[in-house]
Parts: sequence; C-alpha cells; structure tokens
Amino acid sequence: ETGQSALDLFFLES
Amino acid sequence: MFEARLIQGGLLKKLLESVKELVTDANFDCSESGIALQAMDNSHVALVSLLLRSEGFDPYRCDRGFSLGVNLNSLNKILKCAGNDDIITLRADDNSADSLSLSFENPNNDRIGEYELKLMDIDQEHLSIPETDYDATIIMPSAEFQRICRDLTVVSESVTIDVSKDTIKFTAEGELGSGNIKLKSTSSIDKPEESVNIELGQDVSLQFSLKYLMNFTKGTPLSEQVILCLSEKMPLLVEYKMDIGYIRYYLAPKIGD
Repeated sequence: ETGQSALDLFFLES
Repeated sequence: MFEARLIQGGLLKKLLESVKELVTDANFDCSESGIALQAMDNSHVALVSLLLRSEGFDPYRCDRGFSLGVNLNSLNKILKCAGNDDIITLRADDNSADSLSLSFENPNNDRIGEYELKLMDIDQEHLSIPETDYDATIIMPSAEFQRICRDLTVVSESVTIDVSKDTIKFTAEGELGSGNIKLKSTSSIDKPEESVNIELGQDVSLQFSLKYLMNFTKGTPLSEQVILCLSEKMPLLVEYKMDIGYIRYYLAPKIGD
C-alpha cells in the first residue's frame, strides 16, 4: 500500500 | 504442568475471533503470571499483544515457562465446538508438550467435550514493546469506533485521525468523494461507557489503513470501550481491556503520500 510504514523499527529486536 | 480453567469460556472464543485474521501462527507464552501472546502480521504493519492474567483463571497452574506454538485457525475451529457458556480448561504436560488439551464443560456439568490440538514449533521474532507516553489518549465506545471504521471504508482505504483539544476527527478521502466524523469529548455520569474522553498533550494528525483498523475492531465484543493512543510518527495503539487482561493492537502509520 502507498506510504505504508512497517513496525520493525519500533518493536523488532535485532 | 500447565493448566488453566476459564469459567467464562466464551471470552476465549471471542479472543480467538479477534486475532485469527491478523496472525496465523503464534506462541502462547505461559508463565506463573498468566498467558501472553505477541505477534506481528505477515506484512509487519500490525502487531497483536494479548495478556490473560493468571488471577482470571480458576485454577491456574504453571510450574515453569511454557511456549505453546499454535495454529490460530486450528485453535479457533476447535473453540467453535465449545458452547458460549462452557467452562474451558487448557492443559499441557511437562514432558511432551506437543499437544494442547482442551475440555469444554457445559454449565450443568453434564456434558464434557475433550479435544487435543497438535502444537507446532514456531520460530518467533523477538519483539519488545517500549513504554510510550502518547500525545493523545482517547477512550470511546468500542461500537462507535467500529461504526466509524466501517462507514469510512465506503469512502477510502485510509483514514486520517486528527486529535485536538476536545475533538477527535476521522477523515477519509477517496475517488467517490470524502467523509469525516467528528466526536466531541463528552462525559456521562450515568453511563460512563458511552462517554468520549480525550487526554491531550499536543495535537496529533496521523493516517492509517482502514483495512487493518477494521481487523482490530474484531475486538469490539471484548469491551464496551476502546482506548486509542496516538503520537506523531509512532504506531497507533488500539486497546480493549477485559477483566482478566487486555488485547492491544499496534498499527504503523502511513507516511507521505
């Protein structure tokens, strides 16, 4: 979808 | 040994209905404090976080940490075999937790259904949800939020949520035209569950996908109120509180356009 960001940056621990 | 007996078994049925479309496979993490589940959807746009506190069960036993890998569609199919008023008991053994036992007792205790659900190994992503001070927190009737999402889906696939001092405004613009719904903060002493409460640090304007919000509103039967928490450039939190815990949905905002 256009302009849809993801949650990885906020919640995913590397 | 893990054992959890839920008098209000219908709650578990509703809970599964409210997560199964976002997440297919997930681990139920069982500990002394209760049962938790955290999982992102495949596209990493939405996250579900669910907690059922041990005090909500009677009895609740969990000797050590258990992670029960479950296909939520399969669990949902089995839970459909339970009556809405049934008492539901979940059990897993220490040694061979390769299946989850479920029993459904009717209120008269003269019909007991027993099922086994095969468990699976799920390689779960490691998620951490930081505590956040949100710019805006709205508490409103959950049915109203559901209606707004449903109505604006007619107009567009996205909605912009603007929160200012005493108003929350939902706006959608699409090919056929546009629509918006404004709710003013209200307080009803007689029926607090019908009030709209806005706590605001600073004005917020964020855009979200309605398809996901519609999915979140599957939580509506769990609570008369929904809590929306927003901060600029942060995921939206949509929370339904229950007596025994909560279900929280997070949604990444849309950016640019």
